Amino acid sequence: TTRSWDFMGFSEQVKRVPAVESNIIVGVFDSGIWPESPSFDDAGYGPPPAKWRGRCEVSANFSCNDKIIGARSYRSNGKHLENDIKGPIDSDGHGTHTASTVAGGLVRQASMLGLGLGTARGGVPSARIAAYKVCWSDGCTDADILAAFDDAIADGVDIISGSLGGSSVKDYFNDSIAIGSFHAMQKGILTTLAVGNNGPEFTTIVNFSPWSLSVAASTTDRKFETKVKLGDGREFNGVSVNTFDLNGTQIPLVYAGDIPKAPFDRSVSRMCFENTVDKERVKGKIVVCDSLAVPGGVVAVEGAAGIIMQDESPQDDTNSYPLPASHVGPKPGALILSYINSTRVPTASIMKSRGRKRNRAPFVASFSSRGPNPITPNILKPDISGPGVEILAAWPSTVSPSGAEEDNKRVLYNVISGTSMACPHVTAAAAYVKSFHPTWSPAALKSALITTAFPMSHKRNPDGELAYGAGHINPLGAVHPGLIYNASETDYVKFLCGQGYSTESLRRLSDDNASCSANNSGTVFELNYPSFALSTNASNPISQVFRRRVTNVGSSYATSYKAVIVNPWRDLKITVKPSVLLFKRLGEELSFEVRIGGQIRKGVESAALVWDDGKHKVRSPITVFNAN
Amino acid sequence: EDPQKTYIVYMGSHPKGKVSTSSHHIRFLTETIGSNFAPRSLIHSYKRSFNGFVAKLTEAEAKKVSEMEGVISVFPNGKKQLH
Repeated sequence: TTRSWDFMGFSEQVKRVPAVESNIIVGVFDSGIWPESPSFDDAGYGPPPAKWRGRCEVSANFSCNDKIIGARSYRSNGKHLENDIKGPIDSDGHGTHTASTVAGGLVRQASMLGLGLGTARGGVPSARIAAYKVCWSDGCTDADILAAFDDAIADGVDIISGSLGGSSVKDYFNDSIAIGSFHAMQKGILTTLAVGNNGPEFTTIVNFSPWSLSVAASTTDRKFETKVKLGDGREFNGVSVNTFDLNGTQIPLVYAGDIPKAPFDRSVSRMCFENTVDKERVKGKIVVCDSLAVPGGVVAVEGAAGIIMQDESPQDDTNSYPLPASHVGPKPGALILSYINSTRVPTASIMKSRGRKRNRAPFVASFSSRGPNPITPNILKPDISGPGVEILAAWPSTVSPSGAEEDNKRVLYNVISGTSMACPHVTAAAAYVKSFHPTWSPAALKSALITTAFPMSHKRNPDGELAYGAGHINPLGAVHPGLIYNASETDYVKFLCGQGYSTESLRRLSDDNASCSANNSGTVFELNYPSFALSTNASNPISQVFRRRVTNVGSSYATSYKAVIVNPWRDLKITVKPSVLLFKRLGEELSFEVRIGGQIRKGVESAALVWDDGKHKVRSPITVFNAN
Repeated sequence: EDPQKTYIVYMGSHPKGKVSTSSHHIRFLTETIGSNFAPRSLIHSYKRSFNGFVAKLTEAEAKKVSEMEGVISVFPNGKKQLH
């Protein structure tokens, strides 16, 4: 966060409503929280807001304060594993990181042993945190996640952040997070969720219910570079989060393929899989491996002085390791191997990482899960993207930064990546918007964020909206969206009727005597969603109408909005009826239709509808993609 | 032969003005499954914000419960991960 907020123009000096922001309570569903972090210092905070009805699970090693006003843990099977600590204390680090990204206070001169130096801060630093520990070293059970929703909704949180998800596709009401976020929505609470790290393949997204906000991960303009210097003076740029400083010392270099451990041969040992490399021969040396290891996976080269990993895997999925490490691409990798083969005593050094300017930012991380929505493909998911690559945020000093057992380092701030890191940025942006518009519904907050997002480059992200949704969050812009696409519980119930849910189920769900009649059964194209997605067959001509309503939240004077279609590909014929909307008062709601015709020529076609009154540009992404 | 597994039984919103309690859920399970149902098989009741519970059930019992009036879904207590 020492760069991420500034990168999106959300500086320390942005206008705030401190009295309202300090009343906002963010529920963080994660691995717990570490209250001793400087990010959670409660100096200057008043007592918890009067609406707070939650609890703090106090123990000998845990207590809350005026910043962390609530903390609970959930372990329905009652069995605690050796690596876990009972109660809400964070024994993983992930929950401390995400909570501080949403609502951590300002901490100057924060860094990870010098890396990423700057002011670490949450997006809503005055807001309060309620931590719900649902994740343990063996995962997060549906039973515990639902228990946390059951409590958080009743406790009085304003917004929920969930950087967690499943690994298989489940229908909305067979999924604990979709169920919990539906009931949160009923009570006016928006749930923002990470879409998962299973990209870049399509349809890998988890957390795609229409009533939640689904967040993809993108880069900022800062990257960490880790140079490798060979004995012959050549230098190669690699990536990793490397806080070790060898001070340029040249160390003997060995290729893992040259030192297999029986019964394995070089074709296996070169990958540095566990027990395939002769550990005696790596001792004190820098070892070159032909694969990217996970931090805990470097046990294969235990005793090595460093590791150079070379392969073609994406360079945006960086890690820190318990030893000096750098990940280089196949070209420098080949040159390093050729140097080893042609030199009698090859040596190398791995430099400490340095923060560098990343050109062409932002782009969606390769690991970020992609749409389309596996259950309702005609609702665009992800909704939006936020910074999720190499984010520096708070970390428990009781947990190693790499997560590897053999890592003895301890830090107060750690650099990690994932859609988990993107999600709390968006949660904070939503909370920030809510601080200006406390009565806005979850759908209105979603709409404000989606329609004001910074457009992202389709060229740089060929998966288009299926990777980044509407684009990159723009918290400042989202405060003044001009128009919002609102939706109530009734709208979602109507949508569910159209999805085939029975009247009986929906009456249980919403308790509002809904009945799925012809009048009350909405197709997916009628749900008042702030984006437009159409799944089609590339060989078929398209003809689809979307019906939407927008509410004027911009100007109290008569205002006229003109529809502008931004359609760079020209393969789609998009018309809007009426093409001008005249609002006479604030809160007025007007309807319109978008008709899409034509035929797509490639996998994903992008366009956008912009309602423009000369002051606001209310932009909704339009994407048409090949269902196959 | 049909071992018990942990299931989530989801029953939607609380009926207006009423809050479901563990004893409601035990009664519901006893009525559905019969006297074989051991109350200790009910692991947790959701009662503050929505209606449902967690229970140890056999697959056959889970199927029976899923067919009962008032039940929206029954699904195994799966695991999710941090992202």
